Amino acid sequence: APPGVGLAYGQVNCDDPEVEQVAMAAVDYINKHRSQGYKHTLNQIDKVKVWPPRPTGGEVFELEIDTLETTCHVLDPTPVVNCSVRPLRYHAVEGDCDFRVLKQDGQLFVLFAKCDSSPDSAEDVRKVCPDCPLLAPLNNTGVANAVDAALEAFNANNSGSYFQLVEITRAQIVPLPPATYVEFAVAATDCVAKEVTDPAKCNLLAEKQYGFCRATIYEKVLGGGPGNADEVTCTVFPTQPVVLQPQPDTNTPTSGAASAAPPPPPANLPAGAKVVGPLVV
Amino acid sequence: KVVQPGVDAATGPLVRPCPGRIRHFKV
Repeated sequence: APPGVGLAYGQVNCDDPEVEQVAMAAVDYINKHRSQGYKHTLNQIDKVKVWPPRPTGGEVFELEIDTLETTCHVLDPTPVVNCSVRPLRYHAVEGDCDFRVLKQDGQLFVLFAKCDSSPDSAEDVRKVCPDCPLLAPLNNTGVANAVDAALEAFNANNSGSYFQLVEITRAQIVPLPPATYVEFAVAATDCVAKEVTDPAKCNLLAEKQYGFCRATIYEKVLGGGPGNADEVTCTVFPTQPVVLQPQPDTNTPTSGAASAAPPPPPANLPAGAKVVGPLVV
Repeated sequence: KVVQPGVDAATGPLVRPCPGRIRHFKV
């Protein structure tokens, strides 16, 4: 740019309906392209800049937004508007996201997305609920044992497929009565639950079927007396159709307009991974 | 605006464009 003619961005109200629409599309992008953890919902738009039309047209929205974790796992097909935000007393988790979204011809394209999530501080949870259990590390031995026990109980009462663990998503150590509360995702395998001898030999079905479990596993009473009965509740989601990988097509012309179809979502991401665009919404 | 001497002109409510409203609660 010539001297003194710097590119200027516009200051827009964060609660402007157009900005909110862009932010909602950005959060939707995150929810659709995560394979682990929970769906997030928009909480606050922190900053917005709108960059002027480029030579190609359209304008770019640069957003900083805060999100909150809902109680729906990302594999749960429930629309996020129907998912509850996790209340502070259950140890809420916040997302902090940066987006760049192109708006062109009324369509929104996420050019860049980066989110980090972090649980609320112990002090803040204590302020609203002094006795509420805090989030426990997912690699805690007691947590792993509780998940194993819960999954075993679920499979023992399941007359269909054997379900195997996909990921542990949250855990809390409950002091009174002593118990471990866990939430985890599961997936159906080609083994029959009642007949499994070696779960390691079971394979995920081609037509994926996921589920999500919540369980409270009580500490066993010494001496074998009657204790609290463990509670395991799993919701199995509808099967997901097999995704066919695109095959090279020699008849496809190499020139002309680019396909409007969005590229495939990224492969499974490791825990704590950041989702980075570009991708079409 | 025309005001009497010694009386501040009302500036109206201060609109802060950002950050926007909190939809649920602040963490």
